[in-house]
Order: sequence, then structure tokens, then C-alpha cells
Amino acid sequence: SSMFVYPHKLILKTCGTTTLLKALPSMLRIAMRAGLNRVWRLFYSRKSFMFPDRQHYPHNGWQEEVSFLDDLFLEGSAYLVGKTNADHWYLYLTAPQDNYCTLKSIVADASALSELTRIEARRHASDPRLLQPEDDQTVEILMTDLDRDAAQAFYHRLGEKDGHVGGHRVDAETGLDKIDRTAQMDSYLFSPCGYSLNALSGENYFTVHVTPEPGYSYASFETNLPLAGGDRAVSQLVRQVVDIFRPGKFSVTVFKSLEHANTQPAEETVAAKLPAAKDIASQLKGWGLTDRIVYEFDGYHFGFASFEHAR
Amino acid sequence: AEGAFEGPEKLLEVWFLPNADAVHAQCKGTFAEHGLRAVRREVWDAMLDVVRCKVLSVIRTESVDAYLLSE
Repeated sequence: SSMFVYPHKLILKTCGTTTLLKALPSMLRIAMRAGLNRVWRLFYSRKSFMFPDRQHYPHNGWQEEVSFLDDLFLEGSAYLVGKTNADHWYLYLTAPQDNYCTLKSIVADASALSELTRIEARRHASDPRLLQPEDDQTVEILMTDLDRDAAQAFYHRLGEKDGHVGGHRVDAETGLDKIDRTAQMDSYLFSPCGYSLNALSGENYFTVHVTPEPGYSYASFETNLPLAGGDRAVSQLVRQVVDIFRPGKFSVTVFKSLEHANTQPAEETVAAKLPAAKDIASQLKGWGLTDRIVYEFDGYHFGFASFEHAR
Repeated sequence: AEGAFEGPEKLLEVWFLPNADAVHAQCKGTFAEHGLRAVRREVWDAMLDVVRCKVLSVIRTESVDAYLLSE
């Protein structure tokens, strides 16, 4: 699991039977005390669970999670993405209304906000130094059914120190240390198996989490690194990551802000909405594209593509 | 699958807007030293207890703090 803390943004990613959403009210109070009393955007997402019956409140099911979030936010939208009889993915997001969302439980009366604050918030909402980088992009690769040989690297070995020492061994052995050679890396090998990595490069991050056991093996890769070259760069990153884990199945999600979409010619805007699915498929021999979905949200384009290996 | 570990993660990303005081701090170039990054470690620890996670290690750059968590 990982947490990334920016002055104005928090990313929390937790696996197992953790109860992430239970921390949200605390998180909002902490932010308010830090001078951040309004949520501008919120994204909550997860892949379908492998063992949903083991989860705890408020994660006993998607409807429970949505109800929990709806109790906190006035403007929320819930989506199910992908095939419901196969791997699918859930998303809840709040769209900024007049550049802010009001928290029901914390700021009960939106009109109580001073006009000065509202004007300042609107003015600064587009300030990339403070809030939204113009080309904000998050790529997530979720992989299952990892190749058994590839998964061996993520086991604790006899006589090996676990923790950071084992993590460094995994970094080098797998090539994860070559994703961004300039990045500051913090990796950890669990005993008897499992691995987590946080890496930072300036204001950007990537993070990897691996559960290697056969039958329920899983690996995730997520980054907001700037990828020069657009969709082609995304497909190259996907190939690099997939080559490390060699999953039987994987999905790619891309969230991309399009601050300037309205100024582009229509055909370029349409092209920009397309996910890198075809580029990825062309770069990966043996994996077939099984699903491809595109959404356009307020200020963001979202692409989802899933692939399966013909083993 | 007795004892099997649930790999797929829950992922939350929240972007906040500052209040007027924080905006003024940002205008003076000091916001990066404030905001969420100024929150004390024990406050995050208490929040993460609710999630059932513990901090294993932390790395930082000028822009962001990364916490590696248990579970």
C-alpha cells in the first residue's frame, strides 16, 4: 500500500482487507485544518475484488462504497467499467461544480463561504503551480495471472533479508529500477512474499505492488510521470511493465486532463480521446485486446482497455 | 484459496482547494511548505490506523512525500 502527499492533493492506495474509505472523514478534517476546506476533485476506483466476501465495511460491495461516498459529497457519479462477467473496474468521481464540491458533513452551508474565497478559488483553480498541471495524466496497469517464473523474483529467499534489502534485490533483478533511472526509489520485500515500491521523480511518482502467489497472483503499476509522445509513450511504458510481470490478463486505465480540448480542431479532439489500446496491442505479441472503453468526464478523458494472453 | 491475499487495491485521489488564508500563503510562495505536507506524522499514523495500515518508510522530494505502507 502507498500514500502520496502533495500540498493540495492526497493519493492513498491500499490492498488486502484495508478499510480505506473509513479514513475519508478524518482525511477531510486533516485537510481542513491544513487550510484546505474544499474538495475540488475526488476519484475513487478499484478493480473487482477476487475475494469480495472477506472485505469489511464500507467495502462489502460497490453499492455500499457508493452510499458511503454519497453521504459525504453532494455531486458524485458512480460507474462500472468493463464486462460484468469478467474483470471489471469501478469508479466514483466528483465533478467540480463551479470549481468546488461542498462537503455535506464539514461545510454544511455553502453560502457561508465568503465571496472572496470563492473568487480566489476560481482564479487559482487553473493555476498549475497550485492545483492542476495542464497535462495531468495517470496511467494504471492492473495485471493478474502472472507468469510463474516472473513471479519468483517477488518471493523472499532463504538467507535473504526482507524489507528494503530484499526490495533492492527485486528492483535490480526485475528491471523495475530501469522504469525511470533518475527516480528516487523506496522498495520493500515482504516475507514470505510480496513487494511494494514507491518511486519519486520531482513532482511525479510511480508505484508498484505485487502479490505473486499462484491462483491469485496480482501486480499493479501506477504513475503520473509525464510521458512524452502521448499514446505511443503510454504503449511503450505498458510494454516495459508487462515484460516484467508477463501477466495472463491485464487492464490499462488512462486518466488524462484536457484543459485545452476546446481549442483543438474537432478531429484532433476525437483522436486525443482514443486510448492507446491499438498502439499497445501492436507492441505486444501474444496478447489480444478484449475490451476497450472511452469516457469523457468534465475536464478529463478516460480510457480503459483490457488484454488477454493466448497461452 | 484459504489465506489468499486480495491484491487489487482501493485507490483514492483527492484534490483540495485552499481557503483564502492558504491562497495568500501560496501567493507568497510558502504554500508548498504548508498544506498537507505540513501535517505531522502522528496525525497520518492515526488516520492510517483506521485504514489498517502502518507506515514502513518515507521518501520525499521538493514537491511530494511518498509513504510506503504495510498490508
